[in-house]
Amino acid sequence: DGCIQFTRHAGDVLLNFNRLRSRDILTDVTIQVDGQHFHAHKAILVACSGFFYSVFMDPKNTNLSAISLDPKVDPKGFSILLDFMYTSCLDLKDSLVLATMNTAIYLQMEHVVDTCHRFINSS
Amino acid sequence: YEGVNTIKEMGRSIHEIPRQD
Repeated sequence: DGCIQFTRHAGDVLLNFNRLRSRDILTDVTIQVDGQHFHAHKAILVACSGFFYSVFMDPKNTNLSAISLDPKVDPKGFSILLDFMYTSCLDLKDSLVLATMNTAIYLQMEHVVDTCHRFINSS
Repeated sequence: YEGVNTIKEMGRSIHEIPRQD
């Protein structure tokens, strides 16, 4: 017995989720950040962020379809992290790495925080 | 899933959702 492992499968699935997001198909939540609106899939947000996990695992938030983040959250940092969730690529520009790191702290994405720290220390 | 008899398939595994219809 054995199995055939499709090594590209995880990437192919994530790419399809990103295509669904870009076409606003089956998105089930709108995240409002400082006046900007981002449509996304709760399952991806919960899978990638400790913050969203705690929000959407709370029974009273079962039917939540819109959520406003704390005004201190930078929309550009959030946009970079949302793209990361759907592509595994973290866009790091010197001018935005601090905003990205602070947003990752807020979203409880510790591994991304560590990576931003190392990027800041190395540059 | 690293079984003894795992064969690795490098090709695409599922359909690709188009950028638009």
